Amino acid sequence: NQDYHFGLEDHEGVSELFDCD
Amino acid sequence: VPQTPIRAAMNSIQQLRVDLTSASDQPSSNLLVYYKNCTVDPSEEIRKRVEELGQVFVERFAQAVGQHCEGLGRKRFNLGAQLYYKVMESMLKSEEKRLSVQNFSKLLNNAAFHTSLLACALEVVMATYVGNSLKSGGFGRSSGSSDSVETDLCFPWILDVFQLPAFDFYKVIESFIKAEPTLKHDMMKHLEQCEHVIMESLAWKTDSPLFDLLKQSREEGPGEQAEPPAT
Repeated sequence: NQDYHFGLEDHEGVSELFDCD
Repeated sequence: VPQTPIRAAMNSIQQLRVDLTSASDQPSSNLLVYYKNCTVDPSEEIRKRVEELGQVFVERFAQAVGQHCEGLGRKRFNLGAQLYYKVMESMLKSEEKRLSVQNFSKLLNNAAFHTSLLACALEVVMATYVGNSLKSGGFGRSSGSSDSVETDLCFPWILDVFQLPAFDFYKVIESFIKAEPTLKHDMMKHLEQCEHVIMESLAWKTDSPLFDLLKQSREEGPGEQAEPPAT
């Protein structure tokens, strides 16, 4: 899926996005 | 052999099934290990939620498509549940590697995360069955023509069924695409279009969690300095 515009930084993932870090 | 839209859709459906043959609509042994590593074991909550959301999905599917299609709805949901567990495992593996953590108690006990992930998996399944929704002149809807009812089950139908805020669905999309490299290109494009619709309109509806996030970031102060203008 190369032409998807990935925008999350390396330090971001579902844990951070759902405030579970 | 040139593919008609129907043939392309049938291939996608078959491909989705092939992708999920090894996946089960129950948590895999790897997932169960992650559950056991949690401070609070989420197994029962996850099982109950999938069961309840499954019931809601099948009922709403039957309402939309017809009572005689309840079995069809159940099949769609089971396919979605298979994809849900498959992507969840892949996400946890990458989070484990990224964070060097094995205890995902907070994440795995977070209802919004699970509901969003399951909704995203079901959206992929529904969009696959609707066929090349992107090619049918719109977002799963062909303008003005007599749609089959199924085209109305494309996004954002699933958000209403699960009463899920669009912004929560938005938060899971990129990680979903990252965790599922075998996702078909047209499905990735479909999810990307979901992102655009959410950011352009759905996320700005009243009561959206986006407003809480904006308020929170404003209260926390400027935080990261804005980038200086390019010279």
